[in-house]
Amino acid sequence: IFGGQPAKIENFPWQVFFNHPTAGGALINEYWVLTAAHVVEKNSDPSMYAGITALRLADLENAQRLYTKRVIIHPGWKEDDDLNPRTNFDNDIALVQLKDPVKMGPKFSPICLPGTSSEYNLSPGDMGLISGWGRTEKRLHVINLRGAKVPVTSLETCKQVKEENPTARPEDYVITDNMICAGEKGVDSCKGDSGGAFAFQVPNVKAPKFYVAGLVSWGKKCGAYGVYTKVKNYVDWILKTMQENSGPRKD
Amino acid sequence: EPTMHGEILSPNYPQAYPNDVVKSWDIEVPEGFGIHLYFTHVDIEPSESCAYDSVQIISGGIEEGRLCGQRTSKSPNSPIIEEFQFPYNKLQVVFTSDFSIEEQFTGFAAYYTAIDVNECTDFTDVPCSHFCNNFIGGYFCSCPPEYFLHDDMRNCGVNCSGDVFTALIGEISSPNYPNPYPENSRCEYQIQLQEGFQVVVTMQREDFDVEPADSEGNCPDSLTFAAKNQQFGPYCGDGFPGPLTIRTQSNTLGIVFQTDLMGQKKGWKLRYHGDPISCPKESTANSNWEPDKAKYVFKDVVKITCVDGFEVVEGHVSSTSYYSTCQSDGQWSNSGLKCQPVYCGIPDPIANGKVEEPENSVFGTVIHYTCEEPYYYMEHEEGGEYRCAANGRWVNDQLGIELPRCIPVCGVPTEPFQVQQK
Repeated sequence: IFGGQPAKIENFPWQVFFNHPTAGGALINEYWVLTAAHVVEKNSDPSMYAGITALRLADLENAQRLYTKRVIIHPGWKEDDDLNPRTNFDNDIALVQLKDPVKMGPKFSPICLPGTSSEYNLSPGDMGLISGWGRTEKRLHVINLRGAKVPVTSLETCKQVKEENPTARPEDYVITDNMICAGEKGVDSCKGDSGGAFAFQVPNVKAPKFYVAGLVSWGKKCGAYGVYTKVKNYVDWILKTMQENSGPRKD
Repeated sequence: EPTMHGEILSPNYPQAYPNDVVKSWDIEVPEGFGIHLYFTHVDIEPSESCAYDSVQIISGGIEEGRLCGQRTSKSPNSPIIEEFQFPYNKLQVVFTSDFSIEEQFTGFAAYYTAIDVNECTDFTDVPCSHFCNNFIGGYFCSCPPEYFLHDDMRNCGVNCSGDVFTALIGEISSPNYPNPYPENSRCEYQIQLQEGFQVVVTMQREDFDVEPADSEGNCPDSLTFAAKNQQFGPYCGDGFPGPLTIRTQSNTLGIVFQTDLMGQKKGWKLRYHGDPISCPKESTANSNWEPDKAKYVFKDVVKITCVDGFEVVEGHVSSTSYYSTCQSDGQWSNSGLKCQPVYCGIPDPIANGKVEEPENSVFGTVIHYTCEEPYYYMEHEEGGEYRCAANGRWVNDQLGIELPRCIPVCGVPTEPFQVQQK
C-alpha cells in the first residue's frame, strides 16, 4: 500500500493473507474467499490465514489457518504466458472454497458483495478503502497490515499511466469495463496487495457497512493509479459458483 | 349300669344304722325314662329340718326332698310312706348320720322303678317344632304335609331352597305368598345372570309383610340380599323398609329368607331384572370419546382420541387414539392409558447460534433460537421462535421444521479505519 497507514485486522476483518505469493483476499462468507485470479492461477492450494494484523511467525502460528477445498478461477481469465509479461487482466477474479467454515468474530468477518442496482455504480471521486501487506514506498512488503483510502477515477486515467521501464507496449494493455481505475498521486495499492478488497460503504444505510466493489488487480506502476477488478460485474458468477459448489449443509 | 328298678337300704337295715355315716347312691335308669322313687320304711333320728340324720333326694344337683323321723303309710292299702317322681333318668340319694347317744334307729328302705316320661308334655320346653309323639322310653317329632324334619330331628321346615333364577327378568316370592309363609324355615335363592348384567331388584312396599323387629331391632324373620361384597338387609316389618330399587352391581345375587317358629305373616314378593352393567362416563383429560353417549354399557367400545398436541404412549409406541371397552365388571379396559402432551424432545442445536433449554419440551412450549450477535444474524427475521407442535416437532411459522440459519454479518468492521489527514 502506497500512501497508507498502519491498520488493524479489526479495521478490515475480511482481509485474508495469502502466503506464497504474498497477496490478499476477501472473506465473503464462512466458506468462500474472493481474490484475484492471478493470485491463485498457479497455486491450487494456497496457504491462507485470517484474523491477523502482523505477519510475524508467532502471529501466524496463532492465526486461523484457512484450508482450501477448491480454487475456482473465472472462466474468462486467460492463462498466463510465461514468455510475455501479462498485459490482459480481464476477469481477474477467483473464488477459493474453504474446507471448514470460518468462525466469525471481531477479527473474522466477511465483506458484503455489491448489489446489482445502479446505486452500486461507482463514480469518479468515490472513495474506497484498500488494505494489504504489499509493497510500500519503502519496503517490498510489510509486517503489519496497512490501509489507505483511494478515490475512483476514470479508466482513461489508468490507460494514460506510463511505465518507467516498459516491459510491454502501452497499447498491449487491456482495459475493460470489468475494471475500476482508482488512486491518486502517492496513494495506491501495489505488489503483494493483489486480491485484496477495494471496499466502499454500502449506499443508503445508516450504520457504516462495506461491500467489495473491487479487487486489487494490476497497475503499470505503483504510487498513482491502480486497476481493480469490478466485482459488480461478477456477482451472478460468484453466487452461481458458490451455489453450485455448496455441499450438503452441515447445520 | 342303668337298671329298670332297684332297692336302696340304709346301712345295717333293718338293724340300727351306725353313727357318722355318709352314704350315697347314684340311681340311673335307661334314657327316655323317668324315676319313681318311693320309701316303704323311714326310721331316722328326727331333728329340726332333719339337721342331724337324714336321707336326701337330689336330682340335677337340686335337693328335691329330705327325710327323717319315723314315717308310716297314710294309706292302709299301700306300703308307700313317701314317693317321688322325676322326669329324668338320674337321681342321687344320700344318707347321713352323725354321732348320737340317743336310742337307735333302723334307717330306711326305698325302691325305685323306671317310669315312662312324656317328653311331649312333661317339660316346659317343647321338644318338637310341630308334632310331638311320645312312646315308652322316648319320643319323636313329625311334620305337617309339605314340611320336612330337619337334621336335628326336632324342627320342621319347608323345602324352599335351591331355586336358581337365570332369566333376565323374573319374580320371586316367599313360600305360600300371599298366604302366611312357613315358620322355622330358611329359604335360599340364587339369581345368576350372565356376566355383564347387574341384578336390579324392585320391591313394592306393600308386597312386603314380615314379622317386625323386636324392641332391640332384631328381625325374627328376615329377608336378606347378598351380592359380591355387599349385603342388603336384613329386612323385616310391614312394608318394605329398604330402597324400593336395589342395584347390586353384580350379576349374581343371593336371597335368604329366614323365619322362626312364631309370627308368620304374608311374606314378600319381588321383581328383578338384568340391567347391563354400565361403565362410568369418565371425563378423560385432553381427549374425545367416540361415540359420545350419555351412558355406556357392557361391551360398548369407545375410541378415545387425544386432542391436538396430546398422545397416548404404550411402551415405546405412541399414537393419537386408543380403544376402550366397557367390561363386565363395570370398568373400562385400557383405563391406565392417558392422553399426555406430545414431547418434542431437546431442540437441535444450530451453528453460530443457540437455543435456550426449555423447562419441558411438551406440546405448546415455545423456544427461541438466537444468533451470536453481532457477528451473525438470523436469515429470516422472525425465524427464531419455534413451538412444540402436535406432530412432536419444533415448528416455526415461516420455516416449519427447518432450523434457522445464522448468517455472518458482512461489511461491518469491529473498528472503523480512520484515515489520518496529513
